Amino acid sequence: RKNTNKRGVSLKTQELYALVFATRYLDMFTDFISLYNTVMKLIFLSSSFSIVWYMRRHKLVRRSYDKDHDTFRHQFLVLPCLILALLIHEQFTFKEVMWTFSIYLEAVAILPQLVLLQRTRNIDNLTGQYVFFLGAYRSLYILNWIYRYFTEPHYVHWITWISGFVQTLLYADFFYYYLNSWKNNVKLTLPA
Amino acid sequence: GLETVEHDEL
Repeated sequence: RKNTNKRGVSLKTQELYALVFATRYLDMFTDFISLYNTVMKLIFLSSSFSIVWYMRRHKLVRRSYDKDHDTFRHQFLVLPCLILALLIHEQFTFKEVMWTFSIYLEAVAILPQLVLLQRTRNIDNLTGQYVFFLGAYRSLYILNWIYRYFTEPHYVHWITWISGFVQTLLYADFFYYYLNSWKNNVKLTLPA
Repeated sequence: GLETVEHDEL
């Protein structure tokens, strides 16, 4: 709220994340996994939708949001993911295809944000940290998948694993430049 | 019927 220049944050990516959670948590009220699982789903949904609402509605933020540079077209990500989900899924039911779509979409949802960072020369710290921790969170999943693969029989989820791996790869070069800027204590800039 | 695929991860 303090630094109202939402220059670095991509509204496109925020909207894609809201779509990811909306299509992934359709089973929230039908399949109870655990209190933690339900609470976190509510947190993910409320936080992603409130960020989108805030960036769209709030006059102060909307004015400073960098819409001229945040021009990545959603449909170039949403449509291929939807088609892929219709072709490759674990079960051909509405909920399962929606869930698979959300898995594919989450893998590429960060792209508008990374493109925006490349376009805005000076990346402010908050945005850089935000993207870094988004990527770090995702890479921790890979550790979790390895652990579960070796401790749980029949724990095989190719769709989740491959999408999660692709998503982490997309962050790889960002991590490289981010950690370099942190190590050399210089401003984070991404190559054009 | 088909067993429902359970997704227990966020």
